[in-house]
Amino acid sequence: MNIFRILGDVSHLLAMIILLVKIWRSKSCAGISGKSQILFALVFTTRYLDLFTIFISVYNTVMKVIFLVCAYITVYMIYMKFHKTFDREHDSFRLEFLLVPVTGLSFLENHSFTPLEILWTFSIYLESVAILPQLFMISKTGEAETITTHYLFFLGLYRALYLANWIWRYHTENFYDQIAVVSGVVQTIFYCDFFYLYVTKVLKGKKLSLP
Amino acid sequence: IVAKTLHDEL
Repeated sequence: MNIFRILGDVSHLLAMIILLVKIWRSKSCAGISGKSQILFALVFTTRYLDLFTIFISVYNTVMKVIFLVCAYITVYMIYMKFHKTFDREHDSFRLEFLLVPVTGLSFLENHSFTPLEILWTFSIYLESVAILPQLFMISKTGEAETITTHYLFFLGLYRALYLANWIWRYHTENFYDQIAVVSGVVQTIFYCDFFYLYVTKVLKGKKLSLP
Repeated sequence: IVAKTLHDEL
């Protein structure tokens, strides 16, 4: 466990909490892509099946459970509790465009051809593209609430910190997981454009709106 | 079934 990993996990948790607080306080999930949140719930579900097969550490188990709970509460808020505020019209990304290639790739390129490994690989590939419906929604409406951009910032920061974590682990432990690293790099690239807008607009007190 | 690879990250 290194500082990048811890900070990455904290950013990830913070992002999910920011999103939940935003929805809870405003009693609205306007501007949030329900499809991205369903994908994240699917990511955690397929990745954390090892909760039943292997014990890594108390930290690992507790965080996994918290992530799962947060993801499902978020989906519940969007599709049940505050579904009237959900902007279905603009959440029009076609999920099959992500799910079909990700499923195919997880069968082709994995560490071992076992159900749990394939599901783990599926979750890694899926996580790398799960934010796309959200980014698509923002590009469609042309704007995002400031709190939504904070959510995206911490989610992107988590990925960037994990890259630093892998570089650290490569040098100190000789640990290198190619599937996770390649997907992590791809995922981080998706946030670059957003990071630029966040720094040039949101941090200067302006609302994120696209020309 | 026990995973062959130890995935210790979140």
